[in-house]
Amino acid sequence: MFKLILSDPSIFKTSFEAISSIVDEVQIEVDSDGLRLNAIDRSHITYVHLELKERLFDVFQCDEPIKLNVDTEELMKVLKRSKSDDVMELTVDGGSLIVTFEGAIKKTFKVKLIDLEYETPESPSIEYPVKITIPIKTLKESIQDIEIVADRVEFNIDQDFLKLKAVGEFSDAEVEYLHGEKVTEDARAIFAIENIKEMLKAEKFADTTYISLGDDMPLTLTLELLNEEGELSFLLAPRIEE
Amino acid sequence: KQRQTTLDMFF
Repeated sequence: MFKLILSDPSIFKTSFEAISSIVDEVQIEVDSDGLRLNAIDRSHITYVHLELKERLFDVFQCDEPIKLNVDTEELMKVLKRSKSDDVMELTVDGGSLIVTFEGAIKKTFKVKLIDLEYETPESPSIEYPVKITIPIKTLKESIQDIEIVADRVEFNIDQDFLKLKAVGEFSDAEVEYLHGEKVTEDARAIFAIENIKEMLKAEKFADTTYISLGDDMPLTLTLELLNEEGELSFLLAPRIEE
Repeated sequence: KQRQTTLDMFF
């Protein structure tokens, strides 16, 4: 028996806004603990991990572990048809994922399950010297400030500030955010803004957002739901100076 | 000069 019911489909929708812009296909794994997926884009620049705990769902029936391979673009088209006050139900029938939204009207979509073309490695664990929290809206606005001058951004964290800096052909920009965390080391790394914007498409997911950084290390952006009921995290490879 | 790295070295 496999049936998941979520009274707030926006968690799913906002996760897949980002996931579908990064990867073409994903394997969604569901077992008695919850739902999770790991995926990496074809160029191996961005890794994404989604975890939704069993207790986040209003109904969670999953008698045996199941793997659902889906085309993210197709699933996103369906999720876009949900309204925030709809109740979402996921079931499986034969070779399809059945997605139902029920509000004023009831809509049922059958999304064909696919064969995956490649395997996704397990989530890497990286030790970071620096970790801060930042409201995701603040991060988004800062990136919007930076992107008017350049297509890459330097993240620089010291004991007081997160600074985002860019040097453009015609203009330079710098945004400073007083992070208020205990930071004992400095960290600096450069990233492509295009990739950061893909991750920020999930902005509505988050209650709390963490940035982990080290010198020329990947950026880890973690969006966490209240009571750790869910987590969406991204790992973005840096650009480095030759 | 800058270049884009990949995540391969972290797996």
